[in-house]
Amino acid sequence: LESPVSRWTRSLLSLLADQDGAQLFRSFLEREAAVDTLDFWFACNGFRQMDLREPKTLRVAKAIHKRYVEHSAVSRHLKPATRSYIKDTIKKQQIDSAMFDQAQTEIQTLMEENSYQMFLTSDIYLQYI
Amino acid sequence: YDSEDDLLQKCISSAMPKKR
Repeated sequence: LESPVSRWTRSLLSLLADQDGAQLFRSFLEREAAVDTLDFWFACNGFRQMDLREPKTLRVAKAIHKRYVEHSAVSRHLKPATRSYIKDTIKKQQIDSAMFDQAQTEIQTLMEENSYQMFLTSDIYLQYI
Repeated sequence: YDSEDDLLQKCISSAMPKKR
Protein backbone atom coordinates (compact mmCIF):
# COMPACT_ATOMS: atom_id res chain seq x y z
CA LEU A 1 0.00 0.00 0.00
CA GLU A 2 1.32 3.41 -0.95
CA SER A 3 2.12 5.66 2.01
CA PRO A 4 0.43 9.06 2.23
CA VAL A 5 3.80 10.78 2.00
CA SER A 6 4.72 9.04 -1.25
CA ARG A 7 1.34 10.12 -2.65
CA TRP A 8 2.27 13.72 -1.87
CA THR A 9 5.13 13.55 -4.36
CA ARG A 10 2.88 12.21 -7.13
CA SER A 11 1.03 15.45 -7.74
CA LEU A 12 -0.14 18.67 -6.15
CA LEU A 13 -3.71 17.36 -6.21
CA SER A 14 -2.69 14.22 -4.30
CA LEU A 15 -0.99 16.41 -1.71
CA LEU A 16 -4.05 18.64 -1.35
CA ALA A 17 -6.41 15.66 -1.03
CA ASP A 18 -4.62 14.57 2.14
CA GLN A 19 -5.34 16.42 5.39
CA ASP A 20 -1.80 16.26 6.77
CA GLY A 21 -0.34 17.05 3.36
CA ALA A 22 -2.55 20.09 2.87
CA GLN A 23 -1.76 21.29 6.40
CA LEU A 24 2.00 20.93 5.93
CA PHE A 25 1.88 22.67 2.54
CA ARG A 26 -0.12 25.46 4.18
CA SER A 27 2.56 25.91 6.87
CA PHE A 28 5.17 26.09 4.12
CA LEU A 29 3.19 28.72 2.20
CA GLU A 30 2.62 30.78 5.35
CA ARG A 31 6.38 31.02 5.69
CA GLU A 32 6.67 32.01 2.03
CA ALA A 33 3.86 34.59 2.39
CA ALA A 34 1.93 32.78 -0.36
CA VAL A 35 -0.87 31.15 1.63
CA ASP A 36 -3.50 33.16 -0.27
CA THR A 37 -2.93 30.99 -3.34
CA LEU A 38 -3.90 27.85 -1.40
CA ASP A 39 -6.86 29.43 0.40
CA PHE A 40 -8.13 30.72 -2.94
CA TRP A 41 -7.80 27.23 -4.46
CA PHE A 42 -9.86 25.70 -1.62
CA ALA A 43 -12.37 28.57 -1.77
CA CYS A 44 -12.96 27.82 -5.48
CA ASN A 45 -13.62 24.15 -4.67
CA GLY A 46 -15.97 25.10 -1.84
CA PHE A 47 -17.81 27.61 -4.03
CA ARG A 48 -18.38 25.01 -6.75
CA GLN A 49 -20.33 22.89 -4.21
CA MET A 50 -22.60 25.74 -3.12
CA ASP A 51 -26.27 26.02 -4.04
CA LEU A 52 -26.74 28.87 -6.53
CA ARG A 53 -30.33 29.39 -5.34
CA GLU A 54 -29.15 30.39 -1.87
CA PRO A 55 -28.57 34.12 -1.34
CA LYS A 56 -25.35 33.47 0.58
CA THR A 57 -23.73 31.99 -2.56
CA LEU A 58 -23.64 35.42 -4.20
CA ARG A 59 -22.14 36.86 -1.01
CA VAL A 60 -19.40 34.20 -1.07
CA ALA A 61 -18.68 34.94 -4.74
CA LYS A 62 -18.33 38.62 -3.83
CA ALA A 63 -16.11 37.78 -0.87
CA ILE A 64 -13.79 35.59 -3.00
CA HIS A 65 -13.62 38.34 -5.60
CA LYS A 66 -12.87 41.09 -3.08
CA ARG A 67 -10.44 39.09 -0.97
CA TYR A 68 -8.44 37.28 -3.66
CA VAL A 69 -9.24 38.39 -7.21
CA GLU A 70 -9.04 42.14 -6.62
CA HIS A 71 -6.17 42.49 -4.18
CA SER A 72 -3.82 39.75 -3.08
CA ALA A 73 -0.91 37.58 -4.09
CA VAL A 74 -3.49 35.70 -6.17
CA SER A 75 -4.60 38.77 -8.11
CA ARG A 76 -1.27 39.57 -9.71
CA HIS A 77 -0.91 36.02 -11.03
CA LEU A 78 -4.26 36.04 -12.83
CA LYS A 79 -4.63 37.05 -16.44
CA PRO A 80 -6.35 40.44 -16.84
CA ALA A 81 -9.12 38.81 -18.91
CA THR A 82 -9.78 36.30 -16.13
CA ARG A 83 -10.05 39.07 -13.54
CA SER A 84 -12.43 41.14 -15.64
CA TYR A 85 -14.60 38.12 -16.44
CA ILE A 86 -15.12 37.47 -12.70
CA LYS A 87 -15.71 41.17 -12.02
CA ASP A 88 -18.37 41.39 -14.75
CA THR A 89 -20.08 38.19 -13.61
CA ILE A 90 -20.46 39.59 -10.09
CA LYS A 91 -21.52 43.03 -11.30
CA LYS A 92 -24.30 41.46 -13.38
CA GLN A 93 -25.11 39.07 -10.51
CA GLN A 94 -25.02 36.21 -13.03
CA ILE A 95 -22.96 33.85 -10.94
CA ASP A 96 -22.49 30.22 -11.89
CA SER A 97 -20.66 27.28 -10.35
CA ALA A 98 -17.82 27.41 -12.88
CA MET A 99 -17.15 31.16 -12.67
CA PHE A 100 -13.84 30.72 -10.79
CA ASP A 101 -12.64 27.66 -12.75
CA GLN A 102 -10.29 29.50 -15.10
CA ALA A 103 -8.78 31.53 -12.23
CA GLN A 104 -8.38 28.37 -10.15
CA THR A 105 -6.59 26.63 -13.05
CA GLU A 106 -4.19 29.56 -13.42
CA ILE A 107 -3.35 29.49 -9.70
CA GLN A 108 -3.10 25.69 -9.66
CA THR A 109 -0.57 25.80 -12.53
CA LEU A 110 1.37 28.48 -10.66
CA MET A 111 1.52 26.29 -7.53
CA GLU A 112 2.43 23.17 -9.54
CA GLU A 113 5.32 24.94 -11.24
CA ASN A 114 6.57 26.92 -8.26
CA SER A 115 5.56 26.49 -4.63
CA TYR A 116 4.79 22.75 -4.90
CA GLN A 117 8.27 22.06 -6.33
CA MET A 118 9.85 24.23 -3.63
CA PHE A 119 7.80 22.46 -0.96
CA LEU A 120 9.14 19.03 -1.99
CA THR A 121 12.69 20.17 -1.33
CA SER A 122 11.91 22.32 1.73
CA ASP A 123 13.21 21.57 5.22
CA ILE A 124 9.60 21.63 6.52
CA TYR A 125 8.82 18.66 4.21
CA LEU A 126 12.12 16.84 4.71
CA GLN A 127 11.80 17.10 8.49
CA TYR A 128 8.28 15.67 8.31
CA ILE A 129 9.29 12.63 6.28
CA TYR B 1 -26.23 36.63 10.12
CA ASP B 2 -22.71 35.69 8.99
CA SER B 3 -20.27 38.34 7.81
CA GLU B 4 -18.64 37.94 4.38
CA ASP B 5 -15.42 36.86 6.10
CA ASP B 6 -17.25 34.15 8.05
CA LEU B 7 -18.94 32.88 4.89
CA LEU B 8 -15.60 32.82 3.09
CA GLN B 9 -13.93 30.90 5.92
CA LYS B 10 -16.78 28.36 5.96
CA CYS B 11 -16.49 27.97 2.18
CA ILE B 12 -12.72 27.30 2.46
CA SER B 13 -13.17 24.89 5.39
CA SER B 14 -15.87 22.95 3.56
CA ALA B 15 -13.37 22.14 0.81
CA MET B 16 -10.48 21.09 3.06
CA PRO B 17 -9.67 17.36 3.14
CA LYS B 18 -11.12 15.43 6.05
CA LYS B 19 -9.14 13.18 8.37
CA ARG B 20 -8.12 9.86 6.84
